[in-house]
Amino acid sequence: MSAVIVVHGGAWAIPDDLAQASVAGVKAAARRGFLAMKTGASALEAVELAVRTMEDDPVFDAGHGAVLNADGEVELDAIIMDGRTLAAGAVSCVRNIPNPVSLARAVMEKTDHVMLTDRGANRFAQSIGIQEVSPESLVTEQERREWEKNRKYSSGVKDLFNSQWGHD
Amino acid sequence: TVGAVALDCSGNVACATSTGGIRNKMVGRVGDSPVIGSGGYADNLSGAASCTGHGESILRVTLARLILFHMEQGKGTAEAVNVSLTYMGERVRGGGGAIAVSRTGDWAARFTTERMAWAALEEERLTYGLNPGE
Repeated sequence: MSAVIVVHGGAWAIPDDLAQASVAGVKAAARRGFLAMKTGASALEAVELAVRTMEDDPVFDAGHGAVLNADGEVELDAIIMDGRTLAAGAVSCVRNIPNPVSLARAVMEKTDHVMLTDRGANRFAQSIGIQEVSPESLVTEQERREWEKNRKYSSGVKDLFNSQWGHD
Repeated sequence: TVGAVALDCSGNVACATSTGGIRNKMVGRVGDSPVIGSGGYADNLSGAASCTGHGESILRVTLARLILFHMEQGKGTAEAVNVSLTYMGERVRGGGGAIAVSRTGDWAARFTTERMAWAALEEERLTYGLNPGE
C-alpha cells in the first residue's frame, strides 16, 4: 500500500502577505511527514511530525505564532488519534508548550484519559519532562500588534454603543 | 489551526490537529480542535480527517466524525468532505475546511472559506493549493 499524507494550515481569509509562506509551510510539513513514513515511521508518527513542523513555523496559528486571547495570553489546544485502536489524546488551554501535539500524544500513550486541560495538562507535561518555554516566546511581534489593534477596536465599539452616539 | 492526516504502508491511518484558537477569544474558550470527532478523527475501518474553521460550528456538527460517517456509507473522500462542509454551512452557517484520507489512500482537501493552505504527498507526487479550485 502506498503511503499518503495530507496537511492543512488553517481555513480562513489568509492575507496576501502570508500566502506564500503558508504554502511553503504546508509543503515542508507534508514532506517531513512523508519522508518519515518512507523510512518506516507509522501514520501516527508522520502526523505528529507534520504538525510539529507547522507548530514551529510562526506563520501558522499553533505553537509558535499562536494568537492571543482577551487577556493577552496564549491558550493552545491539540489532538492526535490513532486509527488502529481509536486511541486518542488531547490537551486544551496550555500556555507554555511549544508542541502541544506531542503533549497530546503523551496523554494518549501515558495516561488512561483522552483529554487534559489547563494546569492539569501543564502539571502532566512537567511530570514527563515535556519541553516548556516562556509563553512570550510563542508570540510574534506582529501578533502583539494585531492584538493591540483589535483590543482598541473592541473598546472603541463598546464606547460607541455605550454612549448617546451609539449605532450599529 | 494546523492539521495532518496520513495513511502508512501498513494500512494504518492517523490524524492530528493543533491550534492557537481565535484572537481576542474569551479566556477558557475551547473550540473544535482538541475535541474528538470534531477537530479530528481516525479509524482504520474508514479513514482519517482533520478540520479547521469556525470552531463552534464544527463542534455542533462533529465535522470530522460526520466526514468519516459519509465515507463509511460509501461516498468518495472528496464527496464526503464536500457534503459535510455543505451541511455545516446550511445548518449552522459555519465556514471551514477539512482534509481527509480513506483507508484505500483516496484523499481530499476542501474548504468553504476564502483560502486554506494545504499540501498532499503520495508516491513522491506533491500537490498543494491555497485558493478555491486549486
